[in-house]
Amino acid sequence: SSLFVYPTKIIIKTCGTTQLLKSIRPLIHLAKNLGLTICGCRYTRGTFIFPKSQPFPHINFKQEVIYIEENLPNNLCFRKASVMPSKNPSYSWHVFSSASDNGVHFSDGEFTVEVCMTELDQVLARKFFKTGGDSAAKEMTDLTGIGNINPRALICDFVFDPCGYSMNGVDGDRYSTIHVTPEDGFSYASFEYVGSVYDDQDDIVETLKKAVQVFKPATVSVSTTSHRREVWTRVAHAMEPLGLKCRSFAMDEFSTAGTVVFQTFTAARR
Amino acid sequence: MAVSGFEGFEKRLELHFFGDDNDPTVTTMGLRLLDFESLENVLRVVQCTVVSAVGNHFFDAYVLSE
Repeated sequence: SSLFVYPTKIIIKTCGTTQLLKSIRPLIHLAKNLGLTICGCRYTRGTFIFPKSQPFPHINFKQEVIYIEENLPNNLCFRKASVMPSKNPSYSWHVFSSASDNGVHFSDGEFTVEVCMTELDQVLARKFFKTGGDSAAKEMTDLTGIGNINPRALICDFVFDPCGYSMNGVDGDRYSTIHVTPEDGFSYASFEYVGSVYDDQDDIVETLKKAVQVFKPATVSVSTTSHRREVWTRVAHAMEPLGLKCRSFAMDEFSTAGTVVFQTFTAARR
Repeated sequence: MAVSGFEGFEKRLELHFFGDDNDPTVTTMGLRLLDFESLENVLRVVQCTVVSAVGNHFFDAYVLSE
């Protein structure tokens, strides 16, 4: 799990049976004490592998949306919730977005890519079981190729006992993050990063390719959020050379957060 | 699929705020002025803790348990 704190933005991403949405109210309160007023909220997630294990308020998406709305102030009046489907119902993308009438200040050229990977290659997944001591995290970052995804980034990594790995990458004002659950039967890895449409477009492709190659998953879902539409086309260009074929595509407009495009890919051959 | 296991799929929350644009502490520090204990209290409600952290001129990044 990860937390990113910017001067006027906070991002929390948690897995397991955490109760993420319970952070909304205390964060709004703490920000208010600093003279800051909330003007935007975005909540996203995939479809849980073990939905029955999730505690309140994460019992289902409808319940989550009710809870969010109850905890947001009335000034966030533009609200939209959507479940973006894929051909396989196990891979739906859940999005809630809201903003105040004076608008959220999402940067025009900025985009967020959220990648979810399941059925990781078993040999590669074994690299995420702890074997070393204090330097285990750095060794894992180097040996798996994660450190090479963005060589410019300052990496903060952590290995869990007996297995599992998390890292945050810090590169100027942009973050990236990876989380890995390597156990057979429910192996999972995520990669998320922020980019700009003004970057070299080949960088988007190469970054995605390098991240997915670390895990060689059977299924990949990619969500892109941007005010510009061209980003999602780059995703397919990154996946196809890796033997991953696009199986579904969904697009939805969120006036506040921009356009969300959700694509799923599966391995043509393992 | 296993009957039960660790849920890898994350939940992700992004909150945006605004303040007085003329106040330089908002534009340069803002939420980064929150003390560590306050952040930990929020994370306790979520049911995780900070296990590692790094920061630069622009933002702070924390790796959390779970």
